[in-house]
Amino acid sequence: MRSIVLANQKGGVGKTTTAIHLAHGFALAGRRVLLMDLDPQGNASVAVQGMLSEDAPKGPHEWMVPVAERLWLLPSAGGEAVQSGEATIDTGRLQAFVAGLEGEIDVLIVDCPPRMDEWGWAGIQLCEEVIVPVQAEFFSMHGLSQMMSSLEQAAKRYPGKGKLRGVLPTMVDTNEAVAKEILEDLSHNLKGLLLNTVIFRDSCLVEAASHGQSVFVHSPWSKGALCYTELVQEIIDG
Amino acid sequence: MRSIVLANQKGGVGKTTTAIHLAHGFALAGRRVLLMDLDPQGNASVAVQGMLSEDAPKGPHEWMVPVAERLWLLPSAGGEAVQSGEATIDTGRLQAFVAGLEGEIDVLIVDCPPRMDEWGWAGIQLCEEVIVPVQAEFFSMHGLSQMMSSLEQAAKRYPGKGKLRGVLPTMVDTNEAVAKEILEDLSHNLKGLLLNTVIFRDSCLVEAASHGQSVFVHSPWSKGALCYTELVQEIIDG
Ligand SMILES: Nc1ncnc2c1ncn2[C@@H]1O[C@H](COP(=O)(O)OP(=O)(O)OP(=O)(O)O)[C@@H](O)[C@H]1O
Ligand SMILES: Nc1ncnc2c1ncn2[C@@H]1O[C@H](COP(=O)(O)OP(=O)(O)OP(=O)(O)O)[C@@H](O)[C@H]1O
Ligand SMILES: [Mg+2]
Ligand SMILES: [Mg+2]
Repeated sequence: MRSIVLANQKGGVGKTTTAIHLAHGFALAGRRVLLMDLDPQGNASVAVQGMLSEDAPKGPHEWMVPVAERLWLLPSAGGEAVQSGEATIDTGRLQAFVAGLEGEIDVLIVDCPPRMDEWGWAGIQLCEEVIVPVQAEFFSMHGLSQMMSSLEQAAKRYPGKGKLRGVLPTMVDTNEAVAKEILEDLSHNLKGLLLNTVIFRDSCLVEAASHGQSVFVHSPWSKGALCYTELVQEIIDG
Repeated sequence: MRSIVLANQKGGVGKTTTAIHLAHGFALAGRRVLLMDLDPQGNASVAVQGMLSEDAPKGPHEWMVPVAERLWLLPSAGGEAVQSGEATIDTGRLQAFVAGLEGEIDVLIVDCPPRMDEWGWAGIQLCEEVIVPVQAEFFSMHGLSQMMSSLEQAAKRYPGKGKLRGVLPTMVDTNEAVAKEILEDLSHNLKGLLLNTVIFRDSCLVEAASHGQSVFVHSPWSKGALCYTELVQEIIDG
């Protein structure tokens, strides 16, 4: 089973949007996929609400909610408990749950909150690969070096986990002069770590989310859908 | 002394951008202002790096860094300690520091990280007023009701603190159909809680940040500068 976590302690960089579309994209490409929502805010869970089908086949485990063909969701553990910050995470139990899915699921995609606390670290402990979405803007660049050193720490603490698969530029607005400058900086500073795919800004992604659907369902020929198709193709082969 | 905190556990909604421009705007309008960076990521601290002037008059306290005329920064307590999540916050010490500034500072503006943990709560304990920036998009709406009930809890726990001054729509893109729909939903559902000012999407705000300057310095006649001027005018009178 392949396992990929979306992590970045900077907020609003497209972690949830990328997690949903990687998961749905892999399922459309024929893999059996579990999307795990480790953000107590539960944005990934609500963003696919419009796709849930009552009559879809149940998953290999009762916690898994069917979302689309070959795509299941493990909804956020958050909800009421989040108010008081009480929601805690039982990483051991999650690891046992994931181990039990070997052979039933081909790909695990995990969404995390914007912080490297017990929720953020749990995501990295569960997955072998990490994709770090970054907005082509200043604050994200500032936080990126911190994110990279958190991943180096993770590799030591949890051998075989948290290997950086690549950094993904998101919400790139070709009209913004700064975005071009930052993309050049990124490919210069990160050398081989930058993914080839660039996700352009597209309001269809915002609209799809407000309908609780993936963009592949809501507007399959949009710029956002094409960008994420390209990402799935880049990641699916290795 | 007036005290305003920018809070929302949803990431990337414009907390830091709004904190910087409220602080600089109040200073330009003649108030003596302290911008306090309570986010260990320290984005507010780096975003005004380009404005720091060596020869500006020292502030009323040695921790305060002069940024512009009548504007000082209390830099983030984060830095190295954040890697391991060790940075902790001594709220008692911060409250004593703020109390000591009475008569020296007219306005305190506090930036917070995207979470209601010890850092998020410290910001609310320090301030009488809260402004909640929201992006006109789906995930922000979903988190808003959680944010509102956190504020109700805060009002009980810390009497006189954390009173909602208003909800501020940010990064509004008039081309996105969804944004108009959500703005209508917001003013319908929130009745008197929505501020009159709307902050439109403007790449000048992104560019200003990458130069470490406020938009009032970087591009004073931009859409972003005009929006934030309007916000300062709406808030300064009450
Ligand atoms: N390529 C894009 N074009 C336009 N809007 C986008 C794009 N990607 C994401 N968005 C929108 O930007 C906002 C932030 O994205 P998202 O919530 O996925 O980020 P996140 O990193 O998961 O945030 P958080 O840190 O709160 O978890 C959302 O409204 C989303 O719909
Ligand atoms: N009105 C706007 N138009 C265009 N870009 C904006 C606007 N406001 C903020 N931004 C950009 O959007 C990104 C997110 O804003 P910002 O970092 O202020 O949000 P935040 O809520 O403080 O994020 P975090 O949750 O990580 O603390 C930044 O790149 C910022 O420059
Ligand atoms: Mg998210
Ligand atoms: Mg911020």
